[in-house]
Amino acid sequence: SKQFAVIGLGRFGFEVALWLSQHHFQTLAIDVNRNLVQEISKDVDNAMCFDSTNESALRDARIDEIDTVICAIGDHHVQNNILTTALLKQFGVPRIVARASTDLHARILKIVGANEVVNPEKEMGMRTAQKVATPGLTELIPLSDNAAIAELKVPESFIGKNIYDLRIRSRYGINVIGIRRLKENLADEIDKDDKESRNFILSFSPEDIFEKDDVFVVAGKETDVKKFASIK
Amino acid sequence: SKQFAVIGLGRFGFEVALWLSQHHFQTLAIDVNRNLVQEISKDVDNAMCFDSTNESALRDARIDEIDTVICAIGDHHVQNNILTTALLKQFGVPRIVARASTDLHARILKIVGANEVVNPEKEMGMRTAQKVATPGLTELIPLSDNAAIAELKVPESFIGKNIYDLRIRSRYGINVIGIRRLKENLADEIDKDDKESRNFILSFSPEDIFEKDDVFVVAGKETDVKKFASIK
Ligand SMILES: Nc1ncnc2c1ncn2[C@@H]1O[C@H](COP(=O)(O)OP(=O)(O)OP(=O)(O)O)[C@@H](O)[C@H]1O
Ligand SMILES: Nc1ncnc2c1ncn2[C@@H]1O[C@H](COP(=O)(O)OP(=O)(O)OP(=O)(O)O)[C@@H](O)[C@H]1O
Repeated sequence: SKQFAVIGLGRFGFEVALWLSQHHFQTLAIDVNRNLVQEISKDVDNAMCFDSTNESALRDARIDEIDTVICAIGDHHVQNNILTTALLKQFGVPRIVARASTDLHARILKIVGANEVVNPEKEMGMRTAQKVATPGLTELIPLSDNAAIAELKVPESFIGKNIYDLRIRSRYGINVIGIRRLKENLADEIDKDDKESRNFILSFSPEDIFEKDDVFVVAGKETDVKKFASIK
Repeated sequence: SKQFAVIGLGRFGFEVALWLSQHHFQTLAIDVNRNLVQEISKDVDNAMCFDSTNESALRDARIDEIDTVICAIGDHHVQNNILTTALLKQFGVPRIVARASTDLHARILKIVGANEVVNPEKEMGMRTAQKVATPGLTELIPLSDNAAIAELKVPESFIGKNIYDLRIRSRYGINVIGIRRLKENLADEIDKDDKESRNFILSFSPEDIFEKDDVFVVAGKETDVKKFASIK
C-alpha cells in the first residue's frame, strides 16, 4: 500500500498531511519546527522533526521507501524547497509534488526533478476571481477557456416539467449533471443558499420533474451557461 | 457594469486582481505596500496605495461604489483583514469575499460581515491530497459529500472504443462530460500534463472514439470515480 510523506507543515502542507491521514493513508509529516510536528502528531501515524535539506536525516527517515512526497515548504524558504526537491529526486522517490511560489520557481522545480508542481495561492486566486466574476451563478468551475460547470436556480418556467419535455440539451446545449434539492422538513430560518440544506441528486433522470427552489448543476460552454442563467 | 476591488496584493490577491483585469472587469487593486501597487499598476485599470483600515482613505477611494470587494490580506495581518472586512460592511459594499487563515478566523469574518470566505491554502491542501491519493486522477472537484467532477486518464483498454460500446454510464455509473485531447503537432518537450497542451471537447458524443493520452472529465459518486480510476 502506498506511503506518503509531507515536508513542510505550513497551512497548506498541514492540510495535505491531515487529509491523507484522515483518509487512512500511511502518512509521515515532517517539519523543522518542533511545535508543528507536535501539533500534527496526534493526527498522523508518524511525525518527525528535522531539516529536509539534511541528507543523512532524510536517509534515516527512509525517505527512499516512500512512494509520494509532497514538498510543501512555502515562499519563506524557497531555497530549502528547491534543495529538498533535488535531494528527493536523488533518493529516487517515484513521485515528487512540489509547491511553487512563482512560475519561475515552478520551472526550476521541474528541472531539479519535481513530477508535479502546485501553486496554491495562484490557483485559488484564479478560481476565486472566476467565481466572483459571474453573477446569478452560485458556482462556476471552469473546465477550459470556454466550458464550465455551473450551478443555477431552476427557472420558474421549468417547474413541473422535466429534462425530456424541455429538450434542454438540444435547445440550450447544456448537460444537466445533477440537482441540488432542498431537504424535507427544513426549519423556516434555514439558509436556503447553504449547500448543507440540500441533497445532491446525481442520478436525476430525464423524466424526473423539477421542483420550486431546485438548483441545477450543469456543464456547457460558458456563453451557453450564461444565456441559460438568464431564462425566467 | 460591475466594479471590483481587491485589497491585499500577496500572491493570492495579486492573482485575483490580475485575472479580473485580464478578463476585462473594472478592477481597483489596493495594498499598503507601494512596490506591489507599482508592480500591478501596468496590468489593472486602477491601483492605489493606502491602508485599508483607514476609513477616510477607503471613503476617498469610493469603496462604497464598488459591487464586490475581495479582502485578500493574509495570515501575517489577520487583524487588518478582520477590521477591513468590518469597515467594508459598514460602507455597505454589497458583496464581500474575505480570506481566512483558519476556521475560527472564517467564523469571525462572517460575523463582521463577509458574504463569503475563502481559505486558499486549506482548500488547495485538500485538493492536492485528493489528487495524490487517487492514482490516474488528475483533478477532483467535489460537488457534494460524495459526488465529484474528476479528470482521469483514459484507460488503455478503452482506446479505439467509444462511450456507447463501453456502456460507461450503465456499467460504471459515470457521466462523461467531456474529453481533454492533446493538440495536434505539439513539440516533443511539451508537458502533456499541462492543460494548455490540450483542447477541451465538450460536445464529445457517445459515438466518438477514445484516443491514446485522452483525459476524460466525468461526474459521478466519489466511490464510483475511484473505482473507475483504477481500470487498466
Ligand atoms: N528545510 C526545511 N525542512 C523542514 N521543514 C521546513 C524547512 N524549511 C521550511 N520548513 C517548513 O515549511 C513550512 C512552510 O514553509 P513557509 O513558512 O515558507 O510557508 P508558508 O507560506 O508560511 O506556508 P503556508 O502558506 O502553507 O501557511 C514551515 O512550517 C517551515 O518550518
Ligand atoms: N491594512 C492593510 N491595507 C492594505 N494592504 C494590506 C494591509 N495589511 C496587509 N496588507 C497587504 O496584504 C498583502 C497580503 O497579506 P500577507 O502578507 O499577510 O499575506 P501572505 O500570506 O504573504 O499572502 P499570499 O499568501 O497571498 O502571498 C500584503 O501585500 C500586505 O502588504
